[in-house]
Amino acid sequence: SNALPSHPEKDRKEDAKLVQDYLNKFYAVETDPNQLGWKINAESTAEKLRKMQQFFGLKVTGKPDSETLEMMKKPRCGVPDVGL
Amino acid sequence: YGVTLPGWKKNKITYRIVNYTPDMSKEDVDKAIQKAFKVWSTVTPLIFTRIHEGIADIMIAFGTKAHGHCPRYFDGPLGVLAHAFPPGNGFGGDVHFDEDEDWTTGSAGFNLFLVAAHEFGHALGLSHSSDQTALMFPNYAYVSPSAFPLSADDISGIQSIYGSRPNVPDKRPANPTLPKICGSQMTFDAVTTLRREVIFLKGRHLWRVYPDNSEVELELISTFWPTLPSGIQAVYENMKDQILFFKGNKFWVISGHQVLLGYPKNINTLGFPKGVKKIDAAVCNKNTGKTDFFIGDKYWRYDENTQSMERGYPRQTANDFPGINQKVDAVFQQKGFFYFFHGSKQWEFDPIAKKVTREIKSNSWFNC
Repeated sequence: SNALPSHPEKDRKEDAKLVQDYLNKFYAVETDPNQLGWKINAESTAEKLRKMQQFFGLKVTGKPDSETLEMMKKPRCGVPDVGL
Repeated sequence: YGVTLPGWKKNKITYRIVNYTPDMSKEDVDKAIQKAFKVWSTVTPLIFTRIHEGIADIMIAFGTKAHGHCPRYFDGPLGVLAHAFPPGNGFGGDVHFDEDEDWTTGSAGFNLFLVAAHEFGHALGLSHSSDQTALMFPNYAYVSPSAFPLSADDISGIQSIYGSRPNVPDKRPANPTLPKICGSQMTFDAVTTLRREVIFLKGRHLWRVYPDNSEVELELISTFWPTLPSGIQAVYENMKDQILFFKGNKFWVISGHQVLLGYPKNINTLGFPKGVKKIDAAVCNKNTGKTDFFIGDKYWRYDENTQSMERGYPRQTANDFPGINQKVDAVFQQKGFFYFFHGSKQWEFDPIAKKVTREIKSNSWFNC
C-alpha cells in the first residue's frame, strides 16, 4: 500500500515533546513578568499532568493518554492555567 | 473562575491599540476591540477609554514568536493564539495577539472579538476557568457573535473583583444563565423599533439589532432604564419618538433615555375598561398613526393623534389580520410590514394586502 510509512518512535518523541512544552508553558508557576526571572519547575511532569487532566475534566492518570494529547493540541490562550 | 488579585484599583481604565493585523480592516479591529471591552463593562462599573499615544493601562499589540521584551513567546500558527498579563504596571494589563494566526470577524480562522474578550478578562484580573461554558476556559471555542459570551461563572468572577454595575442589583439572579439567542426555541416577551434599531426584550435582557448591518448588542434592561421592571409584556414606538412599555395594568413612557415623570400609569388611562388586566403586544402603524393593542384573540385600536381609543373595538384579530390566528406575544413594524411573534415563530404581514407574506423563525433578525 502506498500509505505513508508510520514512524511510531518518531510520533512518540513528538508527543513527548508536545506534553513537555505544554506543561512547561501552562503548568509551571510563572514569575511576575515585570521581573525577568526564571520559571520555577518545582513539580514533576506526572504531577503537572495530573493537574492539567483535573483542570480539563479528563481522567486523572498522570499519563499522556490520547484524550489528554487531543486536548493539548487545541488552539488556546497562552496564559498559564496555574496562578502567577 | 480564578482571579489574580488585587485587580485595578480604579474603574476608569485606558487602552491603546499599538498596531494592527493585516488580516482585518482597521475599522473591524477597532470594532472588535471596543465590543470586547463592552462585554466586561456591561456587568461591572468599569469604564474603558481609548487613547492613541502614550502608555495606556491596557496596551494591545500583534506580534510573532519572541515579540518586544515580552517574557512569553508565540509559537507560529495554531497552538497559542494570544496572551495577557494581570493588572499592574509595566507589562501588567497588556494583551498580545499572535500575528501568525488568521484573525477574522466571523467563524473562520479565529474570531478577534471572542479572543480579545477572553484576554481582556485576564487584563482585568481573571485567570482561567475550568468551566467549559465559560469565556475564560483556556481553549478557543467559536460562538455566534450575537450571543453574549459571558457565562454565569465569568460574571461571578469579574464581579468578585469589581462588583456589578451601580444600578444593577449586586446579587446575581438564581439562574443567571443567558437566553441562547440562536436557540431553536427562542421566544421574546416584546419587540419594538427604536429609531433605526429593533429592540427585542426577554426577561432582564434586551438585544439591540441594527437591521442595516445585522450588528447585535445585548444589554440588561436596567442598564438603560433602571426603573423599568424585567418581564416587560408589550412595547411600541409612537409617532413622537417615544416608546411605551407595558407590564400588567401599568405602562411607562420613555423619551430619549428618560422615563417621563408621573409614570407608571394605569392602562385604563388610555381608554381600556377595568376588565383589561394586561396587554400581550402593541404596534403603532406609522402610516396611519393608529396603535393596535393585542389582547388574547382580540385587538383594540388607539388613535395617537386624538389620544383616544377608537369606537367599535375590540375586534377579532383573525378577522382583520388573516393568518394571525394565535395569541400575539410581540409585534413591530419594519419597512411597512408587521412582524407578529408567537412562540419561536414570527409572521410577516402586509397590512395593505392584508395577508401573511412569510413565516420565519423568531430569531431570524440575529444572523444566527
